[in-house]
Formats: sequence, C-alpha cells, structure tokens
Amino acid sequence: LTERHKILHKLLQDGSSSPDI
Amino acid sequence: PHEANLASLSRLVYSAYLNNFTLTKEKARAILTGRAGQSPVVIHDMESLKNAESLFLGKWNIEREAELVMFNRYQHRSVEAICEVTEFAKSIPGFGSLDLNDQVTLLKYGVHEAMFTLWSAYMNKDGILVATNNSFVTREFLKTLRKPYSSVIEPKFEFAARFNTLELDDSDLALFVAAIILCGDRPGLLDAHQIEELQDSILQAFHLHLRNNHPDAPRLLAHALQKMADLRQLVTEHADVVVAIKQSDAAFALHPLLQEIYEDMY
Repeated sequence: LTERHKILHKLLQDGSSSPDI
Repeated sequence: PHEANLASLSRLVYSAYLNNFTLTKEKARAILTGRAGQSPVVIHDMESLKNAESLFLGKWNIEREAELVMFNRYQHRSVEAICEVTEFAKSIPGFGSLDLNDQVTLLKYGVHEAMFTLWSAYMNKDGILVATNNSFVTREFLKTLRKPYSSVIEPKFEFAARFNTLELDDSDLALFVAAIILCGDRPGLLDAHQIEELQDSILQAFHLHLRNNHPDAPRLLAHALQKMADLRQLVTEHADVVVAIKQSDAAFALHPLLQEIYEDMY
C-alpha cells in the first residue's frame, strides 16, 4: 500500500516539505 | 481519574488542531460576519474571477477556461488541506504507533471527510471563504460553471448547512475530525482492532467534552455521529464527480497526490 501511495507515505514520514507537493 | 485522562486527551487533540489548521472556524466566522475588519474579495461572476486571479497571480491567462482555473485552485487548496490533516493526524496520540500501511489507509479514506468537515466552517448559505487568498466565492457563481464542474461544491454547501446547525466550535471539531481519521472500518486495514480502541478513547473524550461544552444539547454526540455517515456518502459522490471531470475534459490534470487517494478508493 505504501508503494502505491508514495506521496502520502512521504507526507507521513517527512511532512509537506516534499517536492511532490 | 478516567475523566481526567479523557479531558487531557481532548486538550492534546485541540492543541494539535490549533497547531496544524491555519484557518479555524473562529477566524473564518469572524471574517464571514465582518468582525475581522478586512473584507474578502468577492468572486461572484467571470469578471470578478478574472480580476481576482489577476490580483493573486499577476496575470490572467485567457487561454485557460474559468472552470479549469477554479478547479485547479480547488485542487491546490485540497492538497494544502490534506497536508494539514496529515500533520494533525500525526499529532493524535497513538496514531504514530500504528503500522505505516494502516496510517496510509486511514488518511486515504479520512482526509476528504476531514476536509469537507472543516470547509463547512468556511461556508455560509451564500458562499465559501478561501482565506489563503482572501476571497469569498459565491455559491450562485459556482452553480453557473459548466457541468460537471458545477457539481463539485454544491453538495458540500448542502452538507455544511446541515452540519453547521450542530454549532460545533473548534474544540469540538478537533475531536470530531480525530474520530473521523481513526475509523476502524476502512477497507484493507491490517489492525482494525487497535484503531477501534484509539477511536473509542477519542469518542469517549468527545462525549465528555460535548457534555461540558454544550450542556443544553444532550443529543449532540448522536447527531454528530450521524453526520459521519453523510460525510462518507459525500466523498463517494465527490470521487464520481472527479471521474466525470477526468472523462469530459482533455485539459484536466489531477494532482498526483489526489490521484493516489482516488485510485481504488471505493
């Protein structure tokens, strides 16, 4: 599931600073 | 001691809410009722949309249709809201100790329900406040957009009208949104039992909090819980509208985060 939801996964781990946002 | 623990949980959740949501109901109501001093820019037709967009973006790209401009603004705001809901979820006691797959599932299914709950606070019967760019978009104008864009927000106004009669304040909404996120019957959860236990604590805290905060409304918890079923329906319908837009509009591009969330949702 985390594989198919990479951005949500990243948000959970790193917060909204992710470049995908 | 049990009640003291629940009250302390309520305080923690409320503080997480205040730390993560930039626009609270209190602030939104102050702006909507004119108590905040500065009035928002009212977007009520194509001309005012054009003016507002030039104001915020510096230029108006006439090649782009108003519907797409509006929907892209909506997507942009949704992504910001999803980030806020995610940060809020991470601050709910116990959420961080859940399996990462379950955290993803809870957010996938919970973020839109949480978002539409919070947007009710920004709506009145005439329109919605978009405070990030200090504008107020009228409901009538949104209804004039071509189909299926005109169907995006109208059901949320109808929900907001019913939900706002509960008169929940920010401290109540914090617990309501936490209970939405910690929902044990989302599809594909690995440890539903652990999530149900967390939700149970939140609901007990919510019950106690409503009793103290709204002593004259003894059935408020039951009424609030009924609204959770309405929210699920609202999100299912919303996902259908997004599919309809995708099918009808070649120029439409769904944000990758929203794509992930909608894929295989219901």
